[in-house]
Amino acid sequence: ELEDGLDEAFSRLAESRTNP
Amino acid sequence: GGVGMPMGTFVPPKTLWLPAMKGKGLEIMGTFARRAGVIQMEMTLTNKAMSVMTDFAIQFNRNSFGLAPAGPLQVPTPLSPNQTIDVSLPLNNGGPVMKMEPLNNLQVAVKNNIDVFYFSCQYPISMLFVEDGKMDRQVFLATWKDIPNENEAQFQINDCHLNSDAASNKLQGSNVFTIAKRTVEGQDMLYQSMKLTNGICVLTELRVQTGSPTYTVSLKCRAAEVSQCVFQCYEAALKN
Repeated sequence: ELEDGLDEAFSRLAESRTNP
Repeated sequence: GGVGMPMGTFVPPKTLWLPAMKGKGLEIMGTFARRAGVIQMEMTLTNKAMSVMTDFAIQFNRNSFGLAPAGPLQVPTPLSPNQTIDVSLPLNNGGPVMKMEPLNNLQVAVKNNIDVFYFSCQYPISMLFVEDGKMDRQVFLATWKDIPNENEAQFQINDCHLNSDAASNKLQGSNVFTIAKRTVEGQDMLYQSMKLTNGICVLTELRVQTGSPTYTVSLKCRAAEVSQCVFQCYEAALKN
C-alpha cells in the first residue's frame, strides 16, 4: 500500500512539474 | 574524451597542471578518478630538466571537502632527465575544510630535491558521490518538498542524444541513482539522488523530451552552492 502511495506521489510530482 | 571504466565511471582526460617552465623542469599532468570507492589523484610526472629528481612529496591546502592525501606520494626515485612516470595517489576526505572558489578548487604543493612548486586544479565533484547515495523513495519525496524553491537551480544540456534509460545508466556509473521515472506529455522525467562524502544530498529531476537533444536538469540541495558543480558532472558524464 505504501509502495502504491509512493508510485502515485511520484506521478503527481512529475505532473505538477510539467503543468504547474 | 575521457576513458570509460568497466563500471562506467567517467574519468576526465589528464590536463596540464604544472608546466615544466614553472616547475624548473618538472611537468605534471593529472586527473581524478573514483575507483572502487577510493578517490585517486592520477598524475603523469615528466622530468624535463637536465638533472635527476628525487625526494618527491605532496601537500594540499585546506579545501571545500577536506580532500587530503591518504598516504605519501610514491615516486620511484630518481626520476632521470626525459623520464616519465605515472603515479596514483589515493585521497581521503579527512583533511581540514575551507570553502574554496570555485568550490571544487584544489591548491597543491609538490616538492622535490630542486624546489617546491604550487599549482591549482579542479576535481569533478562526482569524485565525491558515494556508492550508497540512492535515497529511499519516501525520503526523496519528503526532502524534495522540504527544500525551498529558492534552492532549486535549473540548467540545460544541449546536444545530448541519449534516451532516458541510457542517460540513467551512464549517470549510475558516477553514483547518480535513478529513483523514479515518469513520462508526462512525451517527456521522460527521471528523479535522481546522489550523496557526497560529507553527507550532503543532492536531488535532481532530469527531463528528456523525446526527439529533442536538449535536457533540462533541476537540482535541489540544502547546500545550493554545490549545484553548479553537480551540473558540470551531469554534462561531462552524459556527453562523454
